[in-house]
Amino acid sequence: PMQQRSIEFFFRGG
Amino acid sequence: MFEARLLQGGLLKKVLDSIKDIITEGNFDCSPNGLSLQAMDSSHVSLIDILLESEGFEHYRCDRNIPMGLNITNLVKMIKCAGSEDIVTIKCEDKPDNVTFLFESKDNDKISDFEMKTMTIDDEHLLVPDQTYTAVVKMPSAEFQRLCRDMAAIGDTVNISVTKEGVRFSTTGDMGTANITVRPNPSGDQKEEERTEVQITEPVSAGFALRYLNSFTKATPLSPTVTLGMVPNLPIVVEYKIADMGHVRYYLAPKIED
Repeated sequence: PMQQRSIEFFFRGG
Repeated sequence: MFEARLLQGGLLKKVLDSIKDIITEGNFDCSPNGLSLQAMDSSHVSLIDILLESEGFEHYRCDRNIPMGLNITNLVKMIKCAGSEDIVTIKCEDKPDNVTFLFESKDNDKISDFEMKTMTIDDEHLLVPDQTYTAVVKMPSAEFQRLCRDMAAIGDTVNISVTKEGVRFSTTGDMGTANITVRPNPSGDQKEEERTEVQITEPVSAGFALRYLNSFTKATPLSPTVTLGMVPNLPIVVEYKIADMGHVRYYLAPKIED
């Protein structure tokens, strides 16, 4: 199955 | 203080329509460069990034950076009170408890002012890397809207794969499968906004939740074209440019094979 990643996983805090 | 006068008040309604189904509150950042907003949906799967540049306003004054935390549902209610042809002025102090919206009818025969309470929103600011996209697809926004709607009738997840031949959208659901391929057509007689253009450095393919893509297409009235940017294993960006003003961008995290 496909897992939905969170957007924070890719764009860490700035 | 902050003061910005926008001749096309209807534009604000369109911008709010493009975000109101995704976020319920957000920090509008007023800065000398313009008015911007970055906010995640409640599930933290997508990110909205809006920019309305100061040059796009008829009058713009912002002495220092001011975060303006607003409830989007209430903001929609207030902006709905403006006529679509009204001139809208947004005003607030440096540390605002309230923000004022002034609506002037085009013929200057009706003036309304609304004051809305601000709220403190403590959200994390994400850092979107300055990306070179492996694949960039520009297509008519109405066509993308139709395509997302059609795909969502069949399945929950769409696989988008871009090659130099075109963009293939595929989905699978209980009733069966659907594939739609959109081919680039830059040499035809179409107007620029009717063309589909594909620029790639290498083929890229990924799966995305259709529920979010469908919400993003609420921005369709903002622009005749939409641009999709993809990089392998990174969020897709769906961008609607606002003429002479800025953009509404949506970033959506891919689904990854477990």
